[in-house]
Amino acid sequence: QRLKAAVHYAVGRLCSEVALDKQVQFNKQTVAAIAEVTFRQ
Amino acid sequence: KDGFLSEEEFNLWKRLYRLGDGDQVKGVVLPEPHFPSLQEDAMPKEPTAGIRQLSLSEWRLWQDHPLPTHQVDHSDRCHHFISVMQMIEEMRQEEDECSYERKIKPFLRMEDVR
Amino acid sequence: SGFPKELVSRVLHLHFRDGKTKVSGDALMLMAEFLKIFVVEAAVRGVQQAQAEDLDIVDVDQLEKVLPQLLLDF
Repeated sequence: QRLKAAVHYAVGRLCSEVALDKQVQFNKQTVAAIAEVTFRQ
Repeated sequence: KDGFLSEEEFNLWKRLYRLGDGDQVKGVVLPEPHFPSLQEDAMPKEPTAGIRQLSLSEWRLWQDHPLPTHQVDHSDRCHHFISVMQMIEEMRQEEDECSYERKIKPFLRMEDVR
Repeated sequence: SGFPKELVSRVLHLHFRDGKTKVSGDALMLMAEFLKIFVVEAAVRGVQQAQAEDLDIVDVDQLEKVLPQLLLDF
């Protein structure tokens, strides 16, 4: 769970950068979904 | 340094990203693959209440054309998948006659399959 | 932003059968870069889908639409 949280955090930071660049927002669930898929990948 | 979150990072994660009891969706999971032909006894797990289970089939009708990419192009495997979904979509529109069978049947030689 | 090498190392070690398996620094850097590319690609494709639907917020639905092809591309 600690590893998942760390991956989630890193994914969140990257999504924030993309959001800033593209001028859109990600809701929390979408960030969590990308983190889940990334961890499984 | 150990790869885990520092206290500051953990607090940030809790505040910005963590899904919890206060959220309508308390978690997101990608379901485990389930092959009924291989695992007859194992039933797919039902999603827990409040947990959003990602679906790879919910939007299957959208997969009959390549969706836009960013830095990574579609793979050969992906193109193959898209062409199969296109074929399925065409077949859904057919009535009675199967166009695939019509196209491929002239090439059938029984000595190839025996 | 990206994935720290130590985190990547711990995640890889979760799946090694032999706990003594080592991963070189270059391999860790490459894996970290791969993960970053995966995340950015997922995020941007979600954004592109949301923009196509005229939405300001990328919801899970937009990600789900691009997910099959994204997973096949990696």
